[in-house]
Amino acid sequence: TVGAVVVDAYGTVCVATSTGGLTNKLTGRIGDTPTVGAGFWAEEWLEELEGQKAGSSSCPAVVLSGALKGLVADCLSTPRMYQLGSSSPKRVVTKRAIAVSGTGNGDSFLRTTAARTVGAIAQFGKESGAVALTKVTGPGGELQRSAGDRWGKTGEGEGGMIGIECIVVYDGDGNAVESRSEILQDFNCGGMLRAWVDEQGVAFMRVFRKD
Amino acid sequence: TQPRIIIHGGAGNIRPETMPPERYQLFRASLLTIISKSHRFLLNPLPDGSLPTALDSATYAVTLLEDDPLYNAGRGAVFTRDGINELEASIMITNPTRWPKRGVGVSGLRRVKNPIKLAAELLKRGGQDLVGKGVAVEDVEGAEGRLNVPSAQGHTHLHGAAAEQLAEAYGLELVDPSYFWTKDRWEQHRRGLEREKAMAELTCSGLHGCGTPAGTASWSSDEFIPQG
Repeated sequence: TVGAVVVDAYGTVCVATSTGGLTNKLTGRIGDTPTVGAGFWAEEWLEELEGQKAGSSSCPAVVLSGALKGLVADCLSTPRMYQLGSSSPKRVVTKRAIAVSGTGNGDSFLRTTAARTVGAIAQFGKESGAVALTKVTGPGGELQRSAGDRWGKTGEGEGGMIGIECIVVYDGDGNAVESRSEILQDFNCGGMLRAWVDEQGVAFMRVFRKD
Repeated sequence: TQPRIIIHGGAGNIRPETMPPERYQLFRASLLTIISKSHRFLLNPLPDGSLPTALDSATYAVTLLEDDPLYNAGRGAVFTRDGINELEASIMITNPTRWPKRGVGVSGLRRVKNPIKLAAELLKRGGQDLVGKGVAVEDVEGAEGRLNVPSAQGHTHLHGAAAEQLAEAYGLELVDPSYFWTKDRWEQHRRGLEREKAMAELTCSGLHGCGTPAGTASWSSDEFIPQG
């Protein structure tokens, strides 16, 4: 299996995955790669802080009253609240977008709907994309647990994922004022063939954890 | 947003013992070449001055990976037990306003040279304005000019001959199934079946308890067998 996850200049994240499937699979067997939520997933949602309801990608961007004069310093950590000359703190709305591509034992990804589970842990468990991805496909994660006592004997539970999380912060008038993205990657098996470009434009390639 | 990209070429029982240095260097050269080309594609403005979308850039990167026989996708795909290639692909984006379908999967393909291009076309067509309207046919500018083809409508997973018929109508490249064949994968396929047969005989000789083959045709502790 091969995959790519990209965030573009507009803040849209896309995941593309392609495969020949499991070696010596039964002819007619469909794997996780074309099955939504198993081998791939992409979604975005709004998060309003401090007690307001968490939005989903279909609800409109909440326009906050009054203009924010500050920016969230680091939108990957919990944004700071801003007092804008009034007694009640203003709220900060962020749009989070996550996409992941899986590779490994497809039947295990199907049984755990692995890719959708990453999105759900991030959105409803309020975890960062990196933590959510590791909880599913990292060592000892959901995917490995799904193999039970067959772990290490049949290839079941083995796999890895790559992904990107992009966070956009809106000001009080609903304008995007800051965005940041993070490369996500983890695996629970011997290795995962992968390559990426960091924020300085430097290309990396890895197979193992520390090669 | 600063455009970013990450790619993968598979995961599984990859260990230094199953990945000798010369093979590691092959993958290193291929992955660094593909990530550099894809990053350049992502950053360079298109002829009309707009910036490439995540959809076009992810499709471009996976097309390069499908064309490289090192990987289990497109050319160099693994074989089913019957010795044929059945390819699968998918694509999904976060922004629901432009393409309400958001995600598409294709499976059971035997002649589409780049399955990811079919998934991308199915996301772009028969989706944004036809979702839920059940329009039966779609006007398509295909290789043979304008065609009326069954619409992909809001469907998010198309399989086999129907999917390949749309690929042809969309003007995507179709190849003879032999295009996907590579010697390495064929030998991996044969070794897997022989391993399973040997394990079954071993098992039925009472060494492992009959009917529970210790090895499988799809996985080996001694080599990296693509799991999909």
